[in-house]
Amino acid sequence: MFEARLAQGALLKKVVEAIKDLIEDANFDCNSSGFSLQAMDSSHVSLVALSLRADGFEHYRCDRNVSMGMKLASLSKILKCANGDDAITMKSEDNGDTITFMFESPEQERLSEFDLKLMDIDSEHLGIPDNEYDATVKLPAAEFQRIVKDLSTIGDTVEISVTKDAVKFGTTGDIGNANIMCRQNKAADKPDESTEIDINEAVSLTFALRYLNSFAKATPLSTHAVLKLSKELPILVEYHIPEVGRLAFYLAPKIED
Amino acid sequence: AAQQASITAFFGAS
Repeated sequence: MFEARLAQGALLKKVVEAIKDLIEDANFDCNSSGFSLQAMDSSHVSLVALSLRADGFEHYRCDRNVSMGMKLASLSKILKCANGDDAITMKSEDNGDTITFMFESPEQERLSEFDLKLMDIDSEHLGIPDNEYDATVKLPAAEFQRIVKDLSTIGDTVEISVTKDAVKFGTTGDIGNANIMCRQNKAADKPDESTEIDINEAVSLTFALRYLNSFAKATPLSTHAVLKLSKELPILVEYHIPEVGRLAFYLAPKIED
Repeated sequence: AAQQASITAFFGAS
């Protein structure tokens, strides 16, 4: 059987809210090392990779590897019934056709159980090469969210250019153009506001803002978003979930003909 | 204009 208890149930709520508009349904894979998901959006332009480590759960048991297909909209409906401070336990019998979500309030005066029907989903598992990236930018998650939101009011795509000291986000649209530059800033007294750039080679790539805006829904999960870029490769946008795991998004670039 | 690449062009089936 599979059973996992997350004391901070809100994390699971935030993860599902972050991905439910990007992917319709997905297989959640559970094994002894943790709970994970890999899924592409319906246009096969982006890929979501979630991994929650077994040791990030208060209690974790997985007797055999299981893959549980769920419709994200249904999962979201159920998790919306959990309070933000509830602990969430997921349970499923081997070969079961449902997964049970149990919500416990902090004083345990309220216990609720919701069963979600599992689905058979044919999904393609992609091999993600373990690249060394040309540039890594770690910036406050809220700042990244604001940049992609603001630029979306002007254009559809963003050119992200990283140099040694700064990262520049630029867009062009019918009404004009916009550029936002963030300089490296390792403020030791305000670590949550730091912007750090680690670069092997200057890089500049263009991406669809619509997807980056969707990825930014993961902002509540982490203080920082980490962007990893290499020439002519998908961008990796990572949100580290402290002590539990990470939610990562890959987006294929726009390429000149 | 720039064309949107597919993610499967970069990451093969495993």
